[in-house]
Amino acid sequence: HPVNIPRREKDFQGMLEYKKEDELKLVKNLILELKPRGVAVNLIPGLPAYILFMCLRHADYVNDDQKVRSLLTSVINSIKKILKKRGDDFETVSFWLSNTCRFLHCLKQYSGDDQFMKHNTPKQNDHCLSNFDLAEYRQVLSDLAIQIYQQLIKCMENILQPMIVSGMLEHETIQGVSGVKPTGLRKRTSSIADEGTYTLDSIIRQLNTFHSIMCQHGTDPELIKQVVKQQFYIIGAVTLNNLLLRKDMCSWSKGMQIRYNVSQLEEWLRDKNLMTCGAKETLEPLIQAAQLLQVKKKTDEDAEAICSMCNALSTAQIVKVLNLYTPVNAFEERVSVLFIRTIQTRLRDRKESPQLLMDTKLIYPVTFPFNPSSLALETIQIPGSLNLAFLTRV
Amino acid sequence: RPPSRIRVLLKAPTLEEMEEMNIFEDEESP
Repeated sequence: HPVNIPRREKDFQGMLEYKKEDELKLVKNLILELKPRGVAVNLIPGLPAYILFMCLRHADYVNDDQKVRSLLTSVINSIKKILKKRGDDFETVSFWLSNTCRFLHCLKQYSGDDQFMKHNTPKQNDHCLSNFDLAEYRQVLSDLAIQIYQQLIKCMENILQPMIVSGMLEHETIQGVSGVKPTGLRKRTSSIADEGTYTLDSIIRQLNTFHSIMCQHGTDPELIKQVVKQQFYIIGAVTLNNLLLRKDMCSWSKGMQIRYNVSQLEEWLRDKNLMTCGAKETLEPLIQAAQLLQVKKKTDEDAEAICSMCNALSTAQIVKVLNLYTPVNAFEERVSVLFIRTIQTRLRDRKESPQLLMDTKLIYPVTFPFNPSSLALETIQIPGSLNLAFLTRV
Repeated sequence: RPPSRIRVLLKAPTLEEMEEMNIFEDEESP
């Protein structure tokens, strides 16, 4: 049911009036008790953010600085509270990340600041805040958005992490390439039935789930790109670290399998139109390690080729892979000590950290590029399911 | 309304300071 008596849209000014004593009810119904998987599924993306902003506009319109401050504090604290409570739920975190960003974009778009008004319609310019400059609150909201982003990454890692080694390294999809296991090495997963074992498909399905949730929540495309880049980084780093610690993963055929898996991940990026988000580049150390498993490792020319090819790997990583390299077929040979020395000598002058393992806790700095909305505030209607009948459209 | 009116800057507390202004005291006290 529409909350208010229908009026012509042109009569609305895109504000929502509320009584000071209803503020707690507002944040309870709209933030604390809203279930992203229930009611929120059918909302227009960012609706909670628009509703909160329209309430804020009214507090600004009546020139009540205490009401503005109080609403912003309640909104921010409520978002923090729900994330404390349900911070391990990807959907909840994604939902509030996109709404926090939308709220922040609204604060910019309607700030009255020229730099944020370039894409506004004349009507949107009329809807700019009239009494208060909320630049400092925008900074606080941006800090909050960074916290939520980091929580989203942690949440995503917790889900993805257990799939990576199994899906990227252990599970073999290319039949017949590595029928022979390295001598003396037992395949770690062979005793477990395939059920419960993650495959590359499990990883790709999970990437699809993350992606479609973020799209459904109206997450800014630029933000999705940053999340995907971070996802690929973690996949690449965890895979490479395990390869560097496991002799049974350092064979020609594993190199083949890894390259195939990487190509499938690239295909996923292409399919989602995310080829330019920097995600593929984060896999470069893994790609080079896989190539290193496959190239010839015998002559001085081979050493030269390896040194120029492996610019995303540290000397320690290159040497480790060469040391671990284990022939599985008759046509393969161990890497000679002399060859490894040649590589070490060639790379002596490289300026790099001596680190062997990649930092799996690294999070790339996030930015929230301004993304104004074309939505006209005066057309927004509040679904009855949100239990906000105490708000009045103005 | 004139297009470039002067708005009053509202000083904001930090995210941490805001947390101390607990709006949910009633339900969080034991």
